[in-house]
Amino acid sequence: PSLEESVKKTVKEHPVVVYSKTWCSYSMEVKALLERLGVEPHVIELDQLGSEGRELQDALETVTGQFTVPNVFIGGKHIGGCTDTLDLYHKGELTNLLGELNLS
Amino acid sequence: PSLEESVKKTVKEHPVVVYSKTWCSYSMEVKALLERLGVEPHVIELDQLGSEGRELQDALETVTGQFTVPNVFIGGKHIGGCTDTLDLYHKGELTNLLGELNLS
Ligand SMILES: N[C@@H](CCC(=O)N[C@@H](CS)C(=O)NCC(=O)O)C(=O)O
Ligand SMILES: N[C@@H](CCC(=O)N[C@@H](CS)C(=O)NCC(=O)O)C(=O)O
Ligand code: FES
Repeated sequence: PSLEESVKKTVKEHPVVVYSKTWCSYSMEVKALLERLGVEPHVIELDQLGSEGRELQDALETVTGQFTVPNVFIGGKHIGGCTDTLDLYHKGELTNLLGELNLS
Repeated sequence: PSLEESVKKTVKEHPVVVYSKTWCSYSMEVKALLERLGVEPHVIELDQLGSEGRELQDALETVTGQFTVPNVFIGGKHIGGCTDTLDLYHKGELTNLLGELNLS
């Protein structure tokens, strides 16, 4: 399958997915927030994949229109980056979205 | 001169210095804050210098103990990173530090 298809498959199979870079503070912030909320996101570190990391980042841009990290999906739906996820949290909507998932 | 010496020279010659990476949001935040305060920091983008960028980042770690970006200096004094600079701002101390400089 294409990388775009593998992204679509990954976000369908895992309730919460974060495409990240290990040394990026915005990525760290999003992962830390989700963990504080008791969620264990499925994390893909793009900088740990060699040349495939950049190809995957390009595929994410094709699928979501967003090239940057972190790139967050909840319940198969594209949420956006760090500021998007924090905004949802401050509005109380992130816990609603997470509550709707079967995270047991 | 060694890279450590060039760092020390740079931070002596410019009132406000930021070692940054162009695509890093924490670096963007610090640069944006300083510009909002009317300061034109002397910015060195480490990811635009080829292999010297990493060598300079290592030299910064030797000089300051801090490897990460952004790396901020005011009046020749090492301030720290993004969170350090924002903390000083929220305590009102950043504007004091900047006020003491001859920025005209
Ligand atoms: N507002 C976005 C900013 C995202 C952003 O600019 N991310 C940077 C890293 S902090 C990025 O992906 N830069 C290009 C790259 O690293 O490939 C968010 O909150 O996620
Ligand atoms: N708390 C520090 C965090 C700094 C940090 O971890 N910076 C990251 C980029 S956001 C970094 O330099 N990672 C290693 C690298 O990029 O070489 C700050 O506020 O500046
Ligand atoms: S690389 Fe610095 S915040 Fe992402």
